[in-house]
Amino acid sequence: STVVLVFQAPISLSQENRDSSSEFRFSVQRGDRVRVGEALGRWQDQ
Amino acid sequence: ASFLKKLHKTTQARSFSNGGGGGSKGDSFLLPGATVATLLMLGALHVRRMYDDRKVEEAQEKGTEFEFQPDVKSTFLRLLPLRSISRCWGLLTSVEIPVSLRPYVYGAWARAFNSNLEEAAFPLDEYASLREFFVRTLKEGSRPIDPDPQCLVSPVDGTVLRFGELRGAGAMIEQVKGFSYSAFSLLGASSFLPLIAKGDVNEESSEPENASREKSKKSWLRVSLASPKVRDPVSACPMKGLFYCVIYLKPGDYHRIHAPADWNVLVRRHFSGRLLPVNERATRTIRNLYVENERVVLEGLWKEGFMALAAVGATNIGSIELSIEPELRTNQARKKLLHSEPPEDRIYEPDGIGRTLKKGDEVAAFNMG
Repeated sequence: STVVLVFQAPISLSQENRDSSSEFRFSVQRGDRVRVGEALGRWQDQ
Repeated sequence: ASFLKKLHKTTQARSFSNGGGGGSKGDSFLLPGATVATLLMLGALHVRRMYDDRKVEEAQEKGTEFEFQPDVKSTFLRLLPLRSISRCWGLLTSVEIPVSLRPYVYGAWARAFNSNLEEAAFPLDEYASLREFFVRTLKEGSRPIDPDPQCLVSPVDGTVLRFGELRGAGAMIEQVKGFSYSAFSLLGASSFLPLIAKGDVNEESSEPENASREKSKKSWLRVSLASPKVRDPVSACPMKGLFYCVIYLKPGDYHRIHAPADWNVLVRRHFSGRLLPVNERATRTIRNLYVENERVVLEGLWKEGFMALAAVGATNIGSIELSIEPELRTNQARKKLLHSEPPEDRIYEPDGIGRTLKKGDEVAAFNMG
């Protein structure tokens, strides 16, 4: 079984024109084992 | 080899006692010969599978990424009655196991699939069947929820297969290198996925920050409230800051789904599709795997905007049970032969609020069969 999560998250407006500008950052890597409740990603206050 | 020699001696002895006729000798070899050949073939296939899996693991450790490559096996899988097989598997695993055998059966399962039995909420002999054990709850405090208000937590125990930002026309999610599917085909054509028309993208980025933010909010509302028919998902692009994460649950993992954030679930969509396997190999060989399989999509809003979660079933884990809608039944016998039936939608009341979930609340569970 698989779960796919699709969501909006904050981005840095001042960097909108650049690539990889997202303020939201995934804190996991491909292949990582994760458990319920562990952070997938975080963002900062603007 | 010693087994074959012994078998040969036994059958020779039998053929002599039967008078030594040629036909009799041939007959006596037939059954054990076929059994041995089948066992050898299964053994060889198993060894080859292990070898292939090891090669894939080694390559992944080195950073090699496998490309999409359909094969004959994946075509053959589509011809099998996987839904019936899944339902039979569910019936089989629902059979009550004698109390004395339960710790051995569940212990064997845990060893085979690396489950941590110490986390189980109840003693092993209290789970009447493998199906019940499989969907077990955990002891209080086994899964602490990250308290940071500016983080999104994992909804399941599993392995991260893919993640990233949805960019470009059609909002494509990569299944594996060389093959992608659109977020709309996964979530449904009537999804509120926030997309904007291609032409709006450059215009928006040239505006000052505040105006841009305001326009973004308005645009999202406009897109959300608009009828899906007026939008063209193929030519539209995702609004900035739209992400995805794909997590695979192995058979030994805890199989309950929790809310990744404080979340108002507004719509549930049930796609009664196929039940193809979803393991690592299947993702590389079966086209549109997640889009074709039976799945339940929950869609709603969290404090940062849109959020949808698609729970995709598989052959062995065929049914999905929702804690917020216990009456929903999945993996039901098919009435129609077509696999492309439209999804069954349900809008949760009250309108605009839906079902309110706190970060870490249980949302759903995957069941065997």
